[in-house]
Amino acid sequence: KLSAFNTAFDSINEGLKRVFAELSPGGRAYMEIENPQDPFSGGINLVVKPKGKEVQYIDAISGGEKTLVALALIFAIQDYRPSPFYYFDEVDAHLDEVNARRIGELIRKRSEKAQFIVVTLREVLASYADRLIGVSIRSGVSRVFPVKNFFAEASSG
Amino acid sequence: KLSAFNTAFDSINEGLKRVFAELSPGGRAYMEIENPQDPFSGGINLVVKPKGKEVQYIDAISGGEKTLVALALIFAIQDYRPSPFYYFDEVDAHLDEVNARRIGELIRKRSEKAQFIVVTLREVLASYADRLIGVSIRSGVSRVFPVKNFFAEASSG
Amino acid sequence: AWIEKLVVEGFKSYGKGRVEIPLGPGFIGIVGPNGAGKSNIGDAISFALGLATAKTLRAKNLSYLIYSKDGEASQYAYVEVHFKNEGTFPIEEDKLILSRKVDKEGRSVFRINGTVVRERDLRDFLARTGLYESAYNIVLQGDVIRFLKMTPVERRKLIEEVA
Amino acid sequence: AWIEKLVVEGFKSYGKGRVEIPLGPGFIGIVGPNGAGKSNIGDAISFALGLATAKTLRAKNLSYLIYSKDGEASQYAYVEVHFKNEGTFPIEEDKLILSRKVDKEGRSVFRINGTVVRERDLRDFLARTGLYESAYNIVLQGDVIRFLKMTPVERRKLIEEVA
Ligand SMILES: Nc1ncnc2c1ncn2[C@@H]1O[C@H](COP(=O)(O)OP(=O)(O)OP(=O)(O)O)[C@@H](O)[C@H]1O
Ligand SMILES: Nc1ncnc2c1ncn2[C@@H]1O[C@H](COP(=O)(O)OP(=O)(O)OP(=O)(O)O)[C@@H](O)[C@H]1O
Ligand SMILES: [Mg+2]
Ligand SMILES: [Mg+2]
Repeated sequence: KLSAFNTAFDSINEGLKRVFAELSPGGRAYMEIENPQDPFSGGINLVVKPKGKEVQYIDAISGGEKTLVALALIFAIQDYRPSPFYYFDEVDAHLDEVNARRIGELIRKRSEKAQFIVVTLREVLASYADRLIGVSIRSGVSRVFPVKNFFAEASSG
Repeated sequence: KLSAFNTAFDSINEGLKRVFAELSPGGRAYMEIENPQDPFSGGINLVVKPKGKEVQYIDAISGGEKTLVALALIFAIQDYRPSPFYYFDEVDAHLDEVNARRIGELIRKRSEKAQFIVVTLREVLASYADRLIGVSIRSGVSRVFPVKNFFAEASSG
Repeated sequence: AWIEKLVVEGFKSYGKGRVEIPLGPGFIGIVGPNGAGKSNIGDAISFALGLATAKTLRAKNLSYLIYSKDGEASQYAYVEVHFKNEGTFPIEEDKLILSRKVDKEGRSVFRINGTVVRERDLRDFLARTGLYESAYNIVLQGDVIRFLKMTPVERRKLIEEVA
Repeated sequence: AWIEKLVVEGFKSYGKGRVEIPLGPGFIGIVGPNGAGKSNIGDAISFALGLATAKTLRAKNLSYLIYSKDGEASQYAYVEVHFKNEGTFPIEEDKLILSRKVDKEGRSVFRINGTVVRERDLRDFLARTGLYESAYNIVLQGDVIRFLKMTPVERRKLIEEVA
């Protein structure tokens, strides 16, 4: 059990470091086991060092930086133990345009190995999708339909 | 004390109804005193009825709808007891383009009576501002500078 | 494996009738105005797979998931998740349909390819295919930073579950 | 009344030196990439006005607000909020400067136009001008729906405070 845990931890940790460095050039993120001698007696800490700064108390980093750390962790777990599908609801809400593009690129690459169902209100992320599904509501009833381009449908509230 | 409370409540409630109807055409939002005979023995409920639907359990409404209800309440309190300034940090994160424009319009109108300091990652909301202040960071140190147009600065991460 | 489509009936804003929501492999973008019903699609998936509580589905209790509108309401909420199976699921067929129905008393019936199962059996079945109870693959609206808000022990348990 | 500018020194990501952040009347948009320091501006305002806790300022305790970087760190964090007074504040001057300094031990010194005051005196002073402890006018990142998440009693207390 301990060896299965350590294998998973090391592999996911390497993935986290690699993916976060890709998303936040110059930045570093990794996990730390509180009690390396006995991992199950403690927890796992998340350590982040944004570019140009020293290790930060994780709450102090910005909203966008937090989103990037969280997504990097999800992708790292995917590389170790993939799920058949991923569902992301407005994960770009707090990302600037550059970071939204990086995430769009990364999802597109990884969508060769897993299905990504991504809800978004922004054209930037939608532009990386293979297909778009439009959703609209009338008289309190939702319906779905295929969409060719984002601007036709996405915000005709 | 009771009469001061009732005056404030009625006035803010009317404001909430009016502003929300403006933001969400066909929708309704209002507050209800739990114990109208003795308001201080209970609380105040928030009731929302989106367009075409009956009264909804407030948690069930969508993320964007929740943002509109919250902003409508803030503006309603502003009409009753204005603050000299308002600070809004990424309030457009979960708004579609149409709703972001409505909020931009509303903030612009109300900025004649109060200062609105609005952090945003989106060009839509930024386009309603009188002035833009750019923020950037280098070697871990932030600086600010005037910005003429959003795209020059806002996402050159 | 991937989700080919959902079939929903009486589920949240999707009305009384039987509605098909096509998905399919690759990167699928879901777009539309606020309040349209986009997040309700993720709720349908979480609901059918037994990966969510009423609270995370934004419902006071499960019966709140049943479509209702002034005057008319469904008798139940029903969701089918149709997977294409390319060896991921430990079954013969190349198609897997997971379904769940909840009635007005909040009682659920779970099925795997039509056969009624207990919720915990569904959970074990799914865990073997990378669909864990911690549902790290499902990021609900506003919730992406939950991995940062976790306590260190919760984070360790997440790693343990996938290990 | 409005905030004409902030002056910060050693506050969060704004470095060791004295930095002026011009604001001014009307609708001011704050833009820039993720991690630039935009939200730290709202934190500076909340900090100086005594309207936030360490937690809402994303700090473990107040000393975490002091600028620090590998090798170099400030000795204190200091913020001035410069208001133009057009009769809103009950003072003679047409300018109001509220300031706060916190040292490495987490001790704060509040001033109104240079005069040291106790935090509660500042709070009373501000409440008379529409700047309440509940700070309904300050919406931090991710927090706009706090008005919906409140309990009914909390919501009543908010209305009571402005009544
Ligand atoms: N049981 C139900 N019956 C009818 N309508 C419902 C039910 N449950 C939820 N709804 C409606 O579904 C709508 C919310 O849908 P959803 O959260 O999917 O929107 P969305 O497209 O994600 O919007 P946003 O972009 O704002 O997040 C709400 O307006 C709500 O009233
Ligand atoms: N005491 C401190 N010393 C140095 N840097 C700090 C300190 N406290 C916070 N920071 C840095 O400030 C940065 C966060 O700034 P802020 O939250 O204002 O960003 P932002 O512009 O709002 O970004 P976003 O668009 O992602 O929300 C973080 O990278 C954090 O490391
Ligand atoms: Mg949604
Ligand atoms: Mg921010």
